[in-house]
Amino acid sequence: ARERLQQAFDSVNAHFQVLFTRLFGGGSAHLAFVDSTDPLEASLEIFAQPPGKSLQSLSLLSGGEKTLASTALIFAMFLTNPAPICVLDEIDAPLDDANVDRVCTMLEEIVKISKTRFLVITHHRLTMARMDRLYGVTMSERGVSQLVSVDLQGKFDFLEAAE
Amino acid sequence: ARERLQQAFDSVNAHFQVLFTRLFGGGSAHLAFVDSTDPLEASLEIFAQPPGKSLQSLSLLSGGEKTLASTALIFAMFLTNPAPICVLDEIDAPLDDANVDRVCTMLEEIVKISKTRFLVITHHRLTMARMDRLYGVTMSERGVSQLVSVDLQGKFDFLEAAE
Amino acid sequence: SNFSRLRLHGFKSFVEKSDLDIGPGLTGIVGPNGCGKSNLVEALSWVMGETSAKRLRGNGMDDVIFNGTTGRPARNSAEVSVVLDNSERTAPALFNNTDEIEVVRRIQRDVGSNYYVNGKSVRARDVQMLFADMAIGAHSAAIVSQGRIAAIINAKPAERRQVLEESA
Amino acid sequence: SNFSRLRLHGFKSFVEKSDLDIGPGLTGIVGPNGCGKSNLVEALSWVMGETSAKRLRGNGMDDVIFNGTTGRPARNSAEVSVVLDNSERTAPALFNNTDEIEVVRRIQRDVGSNYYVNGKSVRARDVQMLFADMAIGAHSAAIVSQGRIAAIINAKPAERRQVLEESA
Ligand SMILES: Nc1ncnc2c1ncn2[C@@H]1O[C@H](COP(=O)(O)OP(=O)(O)OP(=O)(O)O)[C@@H](O)[C@H]1O
Ligand SMILES: Nc1ncnc2c1ncn2[C@@H]1O[C@H](COP(=O)(O)OP(=O)(O)OP(=O)(O)O)[C@@H](O)[C@H]1O
Ligand SMILES: [Mg+2]
Ligand SMILES: [Mg+2]
Repeated sequence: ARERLQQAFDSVNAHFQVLFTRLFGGGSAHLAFVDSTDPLEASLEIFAQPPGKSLQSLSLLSGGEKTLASTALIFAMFLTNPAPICVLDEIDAPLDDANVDRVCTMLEEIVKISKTRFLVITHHRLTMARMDRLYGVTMSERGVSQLVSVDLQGKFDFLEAAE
Repeated sequence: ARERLQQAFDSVNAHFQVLFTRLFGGGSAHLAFVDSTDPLEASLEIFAQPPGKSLQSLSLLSGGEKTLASTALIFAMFLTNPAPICVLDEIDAPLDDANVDRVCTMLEEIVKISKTRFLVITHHRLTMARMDRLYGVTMSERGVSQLVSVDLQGKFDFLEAAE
Repeated sequence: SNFSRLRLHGFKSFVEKSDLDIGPGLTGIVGPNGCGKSNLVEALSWVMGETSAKRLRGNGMDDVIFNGTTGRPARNSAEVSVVLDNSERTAPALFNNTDEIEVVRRIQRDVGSNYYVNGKSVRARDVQMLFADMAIGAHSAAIVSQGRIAAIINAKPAERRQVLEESA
Repeated sequence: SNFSRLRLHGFKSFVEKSDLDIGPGLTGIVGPNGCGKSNLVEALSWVMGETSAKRLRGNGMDDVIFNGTTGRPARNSAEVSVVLDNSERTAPALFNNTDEIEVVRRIQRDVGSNYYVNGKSVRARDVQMLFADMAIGAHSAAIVSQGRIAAIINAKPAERRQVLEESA
């Protein structure tokens, strides 16, 4: 078990460094085991340094930066041991347009190299436009949800409009 | 103290009911003291029922519904005892376009009837367009923030673009 | 094995039978606030064996059963099923003899839930093991529920190690 | 009294002197992720007497002092001031004799912070009372920091009563 954990750590750490730098357009990040030399007892510490900024505690990162760093870590775990499905519920809410674009680009790359299927819940037009297919959830009868498959050419507006 | 708290409760409760129904386009909501008949000892319970839905525990509300209900409560407190300044840091992040519009409309109404000054941080274009003035924060030198007053006719794009 | 379809019937706001086909790549889910998008995510966690009502935003597990609107009465049961495409026969031995594996969870108000795999009644543990062997599950880091994306970064270092163990 | 200007110098990422004029109505603040928008909100809470470093996302209060970039050295002090327009003379008696009230908080690394009102050194309590009399303060419900909008609804009922007391 110790060996497997160490191997997983090495792989996740390697992927995390690459994905972090790609999402932030620079900077560096890495993982480290602390508090014990035995991986099974140790805690996992995350070090992140956005481009041009000094290395500091994770708590000082902004809302958007934390989201990007978390996304890089989740995808790094993915590439280590791919899950068949991944669900992302409005992870783009704290992001500005430029970062929404970077996350979508990374999603498209991960889809190319793995069999993972993604369900992406979003209110962001930029994200909607990058999906392979869209489902709308409407409540034309108040309190009752209905699933509708949206023709990608169709307008998204009717879905986001007020009831 | 007990009397003042009861008066504040009556006023906040009255405003909360009106603002909730306005933000949700229907439904109803109210506050209640529970666990004790003495307001100074009691806890404050919130009951919220979106339009057409059955009354249920607050925890079942969606992310956007919780944001709207919280906004109604904050503004109700405002109208009871107006603070000179209010800061809202990306409260529109979980909202769809229709609800962003409703919150902005309510903000504009509150500004008309009170002297309160608002600082509204946002990534949402719809919200930016409803502001009286805009400040941009940029980091043209990495890690160093600079405040820039934006000419409202100018494009917001340069601010949201990646560094 | 791939996830190919999620079906809800009576689960939270999905009182009518609703099917979500899960195709390859990126499937977007959109709609106004409060329409039921996050309920879909919870349906997926629930059918994979979620035991905590709190993680499904409820006080008790019966909160997942449709509790009525001003126009419709509450229901007394709910069911969610997920269909896995097992044509590559990669499932654990116990369930590996069919091209499709359908996992169903059904709950009855005041009674509790039952699980079925291809029609056969199984224990919750069997279902949890089936998904754990596929590196997925109700508490997997791959299911990022609303507002929780930064939770990994904000978690205490010891909790983070547990998350890493999942990808081992 | 109205809030009319917030000035930062050396506070977090605002190493250069920066002024934010606060006009009537709605002032929007925009910019890319990580550029310093939420730092502005924390500067306002800090000058009004915030005592918890954790609420400012730091481990210790010195974390509010500019800690350097790859191109600039860290600083050893930081200062934030807020100017209140008191032309209607509505401030508490102690400070009510001028048209403008400037509240300054200054911190020195490893030493601690000092407060000044119109140049005179005062205690933290005096500043906290000044703002409390205006129905505002570092922990006021009117300062909604990022990700906290739903905190009122998610709070325990006893905590909610405390919030109501503020509007009494
Ligand atoms: N057992 C239940 N029966 C009926 N309706 C329910 C039940 N549980 C939750 N709901 C309803 O589901 C709604 C919440 O849905 P959900 O959280 O999925 O919305 P959402 O689409 O994710 O919205 P948002 O964009 O705001 O996050 C609530 O309004 C609630 O009334
Ligand atoms: N003491 C400090 N010295 C220098 N920089 C600091 C200090 N404290 C925080 N920062 C920097 O401030 C940045 C965070 O700023 P802030 O949280 O205000 O961003 P934001 O504009 O709100 O972004 P978002 O849109 O993602 O919420 C971090 O990148 C961090 O490096
Ligand atoms: Mg949701
Ligand atoms: Mg921020």
